[in-house]
Amino acid sequence: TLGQKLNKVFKDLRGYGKLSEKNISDALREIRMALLEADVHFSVVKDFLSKVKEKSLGQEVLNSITPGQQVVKIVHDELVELLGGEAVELERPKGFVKILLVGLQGAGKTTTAGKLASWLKRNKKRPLLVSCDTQRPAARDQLRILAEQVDVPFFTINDEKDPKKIAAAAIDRATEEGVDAIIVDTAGRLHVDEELMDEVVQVRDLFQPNEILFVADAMTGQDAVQSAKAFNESVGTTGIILSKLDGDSRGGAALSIRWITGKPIKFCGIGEKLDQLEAFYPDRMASRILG
Amino acid sequence: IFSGGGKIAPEDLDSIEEILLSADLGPSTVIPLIDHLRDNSPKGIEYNELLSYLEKEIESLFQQDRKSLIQNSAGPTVIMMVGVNGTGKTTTVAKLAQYYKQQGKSVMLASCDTFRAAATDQLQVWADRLGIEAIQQGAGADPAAVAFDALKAALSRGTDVLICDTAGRLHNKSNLMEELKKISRVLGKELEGAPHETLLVLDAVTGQNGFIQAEQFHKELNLSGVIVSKLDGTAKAGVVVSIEKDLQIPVKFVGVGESIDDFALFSPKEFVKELLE
Ligand SMILES: Nc1nc2c(ncn2[C@@H]2O[C@H](COP(=O)(O)OP(=O)(O)OP(=O)(O)O)[C@@H](O)[C@H]2O)c(=O)[nH]1
Ligand SMILES: Nc1nc2c(ncn2[C@@H]2O[C@H](COP(=O)(O)OP(=O)(O)OP(=O)(O)O)[C@@H](O)[C@H]2O)c(=O)[nH]1
Ligand SMILES: [Mg+2]
Ligand SMILES: [Mg+2]
Repeated sequence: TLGQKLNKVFKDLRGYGKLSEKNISDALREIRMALLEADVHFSVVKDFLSKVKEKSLGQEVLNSITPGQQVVKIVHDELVELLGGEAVELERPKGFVKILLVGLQGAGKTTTAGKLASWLKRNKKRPLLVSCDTQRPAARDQLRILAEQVDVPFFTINDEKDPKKIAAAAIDRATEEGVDAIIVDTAGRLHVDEELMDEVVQVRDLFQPNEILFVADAMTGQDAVQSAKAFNESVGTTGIILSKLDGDSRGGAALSIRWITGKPIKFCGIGEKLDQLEAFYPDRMASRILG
Repeated sequence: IFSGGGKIAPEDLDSIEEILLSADLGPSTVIPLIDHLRDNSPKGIEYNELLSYLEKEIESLFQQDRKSLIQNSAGPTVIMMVGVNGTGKTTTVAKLAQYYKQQGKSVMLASCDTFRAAATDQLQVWADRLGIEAIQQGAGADPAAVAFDALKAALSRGTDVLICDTAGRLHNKSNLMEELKKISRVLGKELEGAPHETLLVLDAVTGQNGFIQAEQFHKELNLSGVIVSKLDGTAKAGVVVSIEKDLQIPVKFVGVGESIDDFALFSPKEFVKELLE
């Protein structure tokens, strides 16, 4: 583990006081390796290391008899801070909730839409699930089935090719059905596909969501910075949902995405079932990234 | 970053390191490579020389004798498509089916994802577009039973190729990996040597976990190849370098879009060129 590696770096120091430049640079090299292995973006690692170096040259480490452990604590605390600090308890959303889900192909948007409907229902809201994915084969059937599993109303327009028309009609349907939340699922798209990025911006302008959630796969590597940045700049995300955290990827993408967008990670997908959505805990994520 | 044709400086090596890291080659591949270059390259090597040296160096890490897909001479060629959730398996099954059809082969699909909502509907849409049959059973059916039915049908009709789509699953879920092994065993019992190809579909955006995916799926199923999907994005899939080098599993195809034609044979040369872009 990183802790063991750092203890090795500092093992000859005990009782001899001052840390050398070499101790610190060896420690930083181990930390860099661990974070890159965990898929944290190299720019984020660079920035992170400079913060850790600054803190490591401070009194706690210099005067410690276990400088290795002190550095591990600094790294862990700095990670927690960067990931958002205290875990935020998700409250029952008040008023009329309008959620728009966006993200790359296969990230888990449709499944997450079902999970959000389930979560809202458990929090005494009445959600409507809407499919605006007019592109993927059987996408609408997929969400319809999930809606049935959660027992919430579902809406789409079957032969409609234009997602904007579906989003507009969904608002009317919500009023008819007496729901107080609408979750709109969109087709996966690449941030470099200008036409599709324009399309989702137009859906946003029409639907006027109060939450735009970027669904990202926890196993994403360095590309996390590129896609998250592009979606945030074009569509404007209000929060992130990290999916497939039940895998064994270290999840460095969480740090990269938070760093580049500054937006909070609101939920974690921890399985394929519709009740497998939980709040995001920065300290748990920090431990996971550090391996 | 470089104006091209200039002399390489140590800080330029840092830029090259960043290019390789951002391509997901992974620090355990990149850092030693850069350190080696830093200590061994002649002072002020030409930038273009360094780049072509790097290209050759990385290309040499790929499997050298690359065979395309195995062909069974004694009955249908059976192919199993596997991988973690959402990587593009179902879409890739369709692309591979068209690839074979274009060679004049008869193709049948097996809808072994009996778990995920609308998985069989999704494969059926592709089968209809291709004008081929997708064997399926009801939701929640045993995937191995679907595979068995499909292989029986392919054998009786003399179909050239049978491609089995399977449900996405995380490699750290042992019960799901066991399910996949059972499908493989059932195919092998019914036709000796089946499945002739077990292909892992890997999403190009995957980071270092991609190596663990390949390692685990390979350990359980003995992979015959990898297909990298979504290379039309900005991710470079550099993790395949260590998959080829350390696991000796060849990348056979790449997916470069959502339509059925967005499919091509893998070329290490092209791939490495893109990597160093
Ligand atoms: N293990 C696991 N699988 C998940 C999770 N979230 C989604 N999945 C699976 O990931 C795959 C893709 O999920 P979808 O919901 O279809 O993804 P999507 O983003 O809607 O895909 P597109 O619409 O094609 O862009 C499916 O097999 C889901 O069951 C999760 O938290 N854990
Ligand atoms: N841009 C792009 N998208 C792709 C590519 N291959 C697949 N996709 C998209 O990725 C998403 C997931 O594809 P699927 O074929 O459903 O993936 P899967 O692995 O079968 O998913 P599960 O069965 O749920 O595990 C869909 O939106 C596809 O259109 C590709 O090469 N490029
Ligand atoms: Mg979807
Ligand atoms: Mg599938």
